[in-house]
Order: sequence, then structure tokens, then C-alpha cells
Amino acid sequence: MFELRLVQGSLLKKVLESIKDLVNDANFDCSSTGFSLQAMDSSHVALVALLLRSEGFEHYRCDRNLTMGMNLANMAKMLKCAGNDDIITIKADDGTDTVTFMFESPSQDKISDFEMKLMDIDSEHLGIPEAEYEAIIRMPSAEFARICRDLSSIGDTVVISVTKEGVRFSARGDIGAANIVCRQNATVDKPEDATIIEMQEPVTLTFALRYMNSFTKATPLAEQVTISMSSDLPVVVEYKVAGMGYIRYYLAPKIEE
Amino acid sequence: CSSQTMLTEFFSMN
Repeated sequence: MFELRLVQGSLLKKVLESIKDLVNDANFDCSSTGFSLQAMDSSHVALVALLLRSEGFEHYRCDRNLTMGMNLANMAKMLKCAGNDDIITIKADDGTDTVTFMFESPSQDKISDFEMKLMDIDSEHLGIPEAEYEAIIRMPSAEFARICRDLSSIGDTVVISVTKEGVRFSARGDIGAANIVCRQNATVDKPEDATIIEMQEPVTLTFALRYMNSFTKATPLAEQVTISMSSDLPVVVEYKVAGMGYIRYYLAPKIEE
Repeated sequence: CSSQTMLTEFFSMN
């Protein structure tokens, strides 16, 4: 039997909104560690890794490891039926091919349950080694989303370049070119407004903006985003999920031919 | 002109 209960159900709604455009079907792995997922987009260019630790839930029971294959668009449809203040419970019994989502209003005067069919998914799990990154940028997530959105009206790709001067986001297209430079700024009133750049080596990498824009769907989850880069390695774009875990997106770089 | 690499070029399949 597997059961989790999350009082702040809106977090789960936001998590689904952050991954459903990137991945169609995915296996959720349930274990004593927590509720997790690793899935690639259909072209094997981007990957999303989600971890919600068991300690972050108000109630978490997992008698044995369980993999639940779900269509994320359908799961998002069901979670959309939960109110933003609702408590969400996810339940699955051993040996059944369904999962139940239960939504309780804060005053307990409305209780809904939605049952969804599970599916068998052949998942390709990638082994991602721990890496020391040459440059790590922490910046306001809304600012990063704004930059990706603005640059996608100029071009299809973004060149991200980290130097001692700061981090430069550049795009080029038929109508012209754009450069946005963000400098380190740690002297802000609120820590969530800070931009911190840790650089061991200067790094320049090119990425498809379509994927970067898709990652920024996670912006409502966290005030800050962390972008980790090394030469010739996929970038990691990470959003923390309120003391419970993270969503990490990996994106393979474009290379000059 | 640039070409798109794939994640499987960097990470191994488990």
C-alpha cells in the first residue's frame, strides 16, 4: 500500500504544471525516500528529475517500492480539480492498476476522489553522475523566466556565457540580436532577489530556448533558480520545492558543426 | 550552424 498526504496541495499542482509540457508519460517511483520521477522528453534532449522527500509530507506510507506509470496530461487534468487550498492525498493499493487522488477542502466540507488508470511505461533511466560544475548561477527565477521569454522573440537559441563580469544571455535572429548581462548582486534587501555567480572557469554554452522556456513553467515553485554549467556537459536548471526536494531539468547543449 | 546533442551522449543508460 502506498499513501501520501500533502496539506499544501497546491505544490503538487504546480509540480505537474512544471513537467507536463516536457514529458507525456512518466513513471513515478515511490519508496521510503520519497516520491520521485525521472523522465526524458521524446527527443532525448531534455530530462526532468523530481524528488519530493517523504519527510516533507504530513503523512507518507510506502510498504514496498512501487512504480506508477501515469499520463501526465491526465494527471494534471485531475489535479486541476483540486482547489488551491485543498489537501491532496494520493493512494494506490498493491496489485491494482489505478491510483486515487483525494482532495479535501480546508474546512473538510467537501471531499472528492478521482481514480485514474495507471499505465505500463518502458522508461529509460539515465545514470547522472554527480559533477563539480565550472559555473553556478543563482538568480531570481522570475528574472530568468523573463530573460528566456524575451530572447525567444529574437532567436531560437540562447548562448549563456559566464565570465568574471557576470552572466551573459545572448540570442540572434532575422530581426537582430540581443544581449542581457546579469552581474552578481548579493547586497539586496531580500535574499530571494540576489544574483550570485560562483565561477571556477569561464563557460560558454548554447541551448535551445524552447526547452529553457518549458523549464520556466516551474517558476511559481521557487523564488530562486540555480543554473549549473560546465563545458560540454548538459546544463542543470534547478528549482527547490519548499523544503521537500527539487525539480531539476537537464538540457543537452548545442554544438558548433 | 549548430547541432543539437542528445542527453544519451553524456549520461549512460541504467
